[in-house]
Amino acid sequence: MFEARLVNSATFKKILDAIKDLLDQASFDCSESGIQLQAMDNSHVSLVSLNLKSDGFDKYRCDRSLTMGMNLASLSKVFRCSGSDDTVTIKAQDDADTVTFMFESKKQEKISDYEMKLMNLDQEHLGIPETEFSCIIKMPSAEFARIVRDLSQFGESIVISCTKEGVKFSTQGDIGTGNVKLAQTNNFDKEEESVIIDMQEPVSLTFACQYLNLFTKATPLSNQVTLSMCDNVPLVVEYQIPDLGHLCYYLAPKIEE
Amino acid sequence: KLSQKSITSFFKPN
Repeated sequence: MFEARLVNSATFKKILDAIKDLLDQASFDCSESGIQLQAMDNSHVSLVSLNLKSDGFDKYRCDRSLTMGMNLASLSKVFRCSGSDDTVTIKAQDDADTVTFMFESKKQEKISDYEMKLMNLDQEHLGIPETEFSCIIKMPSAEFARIVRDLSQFGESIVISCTKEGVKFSTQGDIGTGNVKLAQTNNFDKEEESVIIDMQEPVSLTFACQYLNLFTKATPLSNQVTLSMCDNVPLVVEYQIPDLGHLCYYLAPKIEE
Repeated sequence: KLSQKSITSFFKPN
């Protein structure tokens, strides 16, 4: 028996919004420790890794580990039926081929449930090696989304260059070029608004705008985003989900042939 | 000329 209850169903909806444009389907691996998902996009350029810890849920029970393969467009339809203040309970029997979502309104005057068919997905888990990153940049997630959106108008790629002075995002295209430089802030009072750079050595890497834009769909999950970079290694874009876990995106760089 | 790498050229199946 698997049962997970989250008072704030809107959080799950935000997680879904953050992955559904990148992934058509994905397996949710449920165990005693929580729910994990790892999946590549169709083009195998990026990887999504979601980790929700069991004690972040308001109720969590997982007697036997199970993998639930889901079509994310279908799952979005289910969550479109939930109210923003609803509580969600996710339930599945061991070896079941369906999963049930129950939504309860705040005062419990409305209770709805949706049963969805599960899929058998041929899933391949990738090993993510431990990396000593050259640069780790922590910045407001809304600012990152804004920069990626702005620069995407001009070119297909963004060069992210980090030095101890700051981080620079650059693009070039048919109509010209664009650069955004962010300096490290000294505003320690407001951690949410600060740009913090932890640099071992300078690094400059090129990434496809299309994927960066899809990652920024996670912006509503967290005020801050962390970008971790190292030469010739995928970029890690990490959003912490308060009290529940984290959502990480890995993006392969564009490299000179 | 830059070419897009695949994520599987960095991360291998477990």
